[in-house]
Amino acid sequence: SALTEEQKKKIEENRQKALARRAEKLAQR
Amino acid sequence: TNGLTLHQSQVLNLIKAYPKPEGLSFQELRSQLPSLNASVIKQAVDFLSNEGHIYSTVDDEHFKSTDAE
Repeated sequence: SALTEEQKKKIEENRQKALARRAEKLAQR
Repeated sequence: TNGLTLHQSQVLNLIKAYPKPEGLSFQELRSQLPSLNASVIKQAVDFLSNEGHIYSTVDDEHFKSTDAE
């Protein structure tokens, strides 16, 4: 079943947060 | 490897390889890694999420990877 616009928006927000976490962890090393 | 344990790499690779936008479910991870018990998979998922390698999608049981294929 296709994703709703709301779901796509939530997924993209989660993705952006994860990318920020990953960049932060890389900077810590 | 890239600083991940074998189990973490196994979990990440399965999530990375899953193409659908809703992401791979925890249950699917368990069925594809029958030799690992649920708590080991959960710990790997929590670590990968905290490191920013994966993120939850439609709910807390589905995951996609930030690492480009």
